[in-house]
Order: sequence, then structure tokens, then C-alpha cells
Amino acid sequence: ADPCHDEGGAPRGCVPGLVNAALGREVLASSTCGRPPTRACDASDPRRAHPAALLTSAGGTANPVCWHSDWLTQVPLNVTLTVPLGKAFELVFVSLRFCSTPPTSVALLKSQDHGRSWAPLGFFSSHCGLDYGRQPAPADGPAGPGPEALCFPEPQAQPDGGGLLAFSVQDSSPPGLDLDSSPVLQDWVTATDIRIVLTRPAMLGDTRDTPAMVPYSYSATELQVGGRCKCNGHSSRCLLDTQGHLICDCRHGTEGPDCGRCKPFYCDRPWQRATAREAHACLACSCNGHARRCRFNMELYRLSGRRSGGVCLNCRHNTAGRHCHYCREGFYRDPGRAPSDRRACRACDCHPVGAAGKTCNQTTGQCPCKDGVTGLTCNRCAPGFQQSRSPVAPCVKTP
Amino acid sequence: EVMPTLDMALFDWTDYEDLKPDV
Repeated sequence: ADPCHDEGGAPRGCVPGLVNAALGREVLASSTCGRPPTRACDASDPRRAHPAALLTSAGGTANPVCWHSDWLTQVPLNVTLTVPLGKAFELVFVSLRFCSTPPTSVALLKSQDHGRSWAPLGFFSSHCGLDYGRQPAPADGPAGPGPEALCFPEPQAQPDGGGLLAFSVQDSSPPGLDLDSSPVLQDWVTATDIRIVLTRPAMLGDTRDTPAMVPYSYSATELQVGGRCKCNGHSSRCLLDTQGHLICDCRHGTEGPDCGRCKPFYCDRPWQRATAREAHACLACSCNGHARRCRFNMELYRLSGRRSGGVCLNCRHNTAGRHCHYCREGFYRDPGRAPSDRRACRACDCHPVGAAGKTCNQTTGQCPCKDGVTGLTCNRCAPGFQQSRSPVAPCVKTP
Repeated sequence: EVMPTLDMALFDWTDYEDLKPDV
């Protein structure tokens, strides 16, 4: 079964499955223990190393299982974890399991341009105003018309000493907002990179200006970024290309890492994101097989009632026109051949002396004949006329 | 009545050299 087409072959919106986009991705930690080595952590010894890779590895038999930051002894106590996802994903949730008492202040950021710029997704703090200058999140989600970065309670310490940071995109969005119909929400959930800034350890009291009285380190595992590979409704899976980059396996005449544009010949109407109800597939230009390229013309698209705006370029086989649907000057349509036939257009072959021009009737192939001349190509004298010696008046009335 | 095709050899191009086709 093809998720992107129905049983009859008609295109339909399709999306990749929900995955942990962070799984196996390299995590960049601003601080990791073991350099220089200590009794508990040695970056050069796999049995005693706590690298950031443990945050996104599949787990299994790895021992140890938690990433540890270096000992933090002075402010600022920020430690940043950055996960490049490789391409755009549409986020559903982000979670991080702490292996020790969770921090009381965490910022969650996203990038949509592979780490060049960052925007907040949410904050987690017991002191939202003090730490981030924000009000605590309302219980029923954001008050505004769109999603926004809210400040949620800090991750709660569990009886085992750890804790879980859990962020759901849904919690930041007003109820009733639909991904298919809301470009704002589509933008909100899109991320190429995720960054978690651990800002304040739990043991340091309640003010951000509290100096570190005792050495502290952050410790965490199982960083999950739940989301779908962003393909704009035009692919059901993502693959690695020949350079090892993650890309959508685009359908519906689309291309690009996110299926974000129409393929070169598929520009009969503008690109659109697919929805659950409408595939909005890119349509191939109608060129009767005589052109390999086309361009989109918005004016023609509007005039056609938003049905077709493609204009064929470089029509071959002596064809011409927006759809290569008629013959270029000096050629006429062969009625015995289909419009898509390579030999659908025949040369007029107007007689160099008998015809008054080189352009024949597009439909019948009749050349314009001089007085007294007849025939499709004007190559004979009409009845009652005979050939003269003058190329200007090749046929004259028979005496 | 089917008339014969125009015979190019019969034309006199003396005064119309510039119109003479390349045939």
C-alpha cells in the first residue's frame, strides 16, 4: 500500500511516522566530565566515561548510561545540550530524564536554520519571573491566538533521585488549532535543532545570583525529540541521500529536503502543503511530450480559474504554443497523427515559385498560392492556366 | 484534370536573380 496514493492511484496527503528524531544523533554538550579525569569520570576510559552520546544512544548494555557535566563551581552554572536533528522535523514532544536531582530552571530552544538562530519553545522553572521574565503558564494553555513559549513548573524530583523534563507542543498551543490549517502552528512545531539550557541546579537555593557553594554537576540520559520528519504532506518516509543527509522521499511531483517545492517540470500550479483532505500535488505541465521544461505564470493561472498556469518552454518537434499544442510557423498539423506524435507537425513545403509565402494553413497545410497556381504546396497551374517563364507570375491564362 | 508540376527549368531568372531559390 502506498500511503501517498489511494487505491486508484490518486495522490493523497501522507506523513512520516512519529520517531525519536534525536536517536543516534550527536549531542553537543557545553560541559562533560572526564577532562581532566577524576576518580568518578574519565573521558578516555569507556568504563568510566559519561559522554553526551549516552543521551541519544539506544541504551542497551551501555554502562554507564548517563551523561555527566563537569563539576560546576562558579556562576554561571549554565550547561547547554544541543541536538542537530539533521533536517526539519515537526515536533510533538521533547523529554529528558535526569539521573540526579533535576535542575530547577531549564530553557528549551529550537532552531529552524540549522543552528544559526534560536527561538524559545518553553521554559521550566519554579521562578518564571525571576529566571525568564515570564508569567507561569496558564492551566488551559496560551491565551493568545497562536502558540507561544510558556513557562512551566520545573521538573519534579522523583523518589529515586532523578526526574523527567517533559515538553509537549500541545501544551503551548491554544486548543482547537489544527496543523493542517494553521501556518502559524506549522512554523511553531518546525525545528532543525533542539537546545536544552540547564540553568540552575536544584541544590543552589532559589535565587539565580546564589553563588555555587558546593560543586555540582548535571546528569541526564534519554533525550528524546518526538516528531515527524517534515515533508509537508508529500512523503511518508525520510531517507539518507548519497552524502548521508536525511531527506524526504518526495512524492506528488515535489522535491527538496522537505518536499518544499515542485519539481522543475511540475509547475502547472503553485506548490502547496498537502492536508488530510487534499493532496495539493504538483502537476506536470501539459506539453504533449514536446518540451522538457516549463515555467509557472500566475496571471494565466488566475485567468484559468486557478487550474493551470504552466507555460511550456522550448517546444521541440516543430511545435509551438503554451502547451506545444500547435505547429510553429512553416509547419502544419498532420491530421493522421496524434498531437503527441514526434511527427505531428509537417513542413508546409510551399513551392518556392508557385507559393506567395512560406507559411501554410496550420490545419489544412494549404500554402498561399499566386494567381493561377493550385495544389496544397502551390506546385501546379490551375485548370485554364499554363506555366510561363516568369517566376513572378508562374501561371498565366491559357490563350 | 491534373496539371503537371511547375518545371523550374522553364523559368527565366534573368531579371529576378535575387528571387531565385536555392534548388
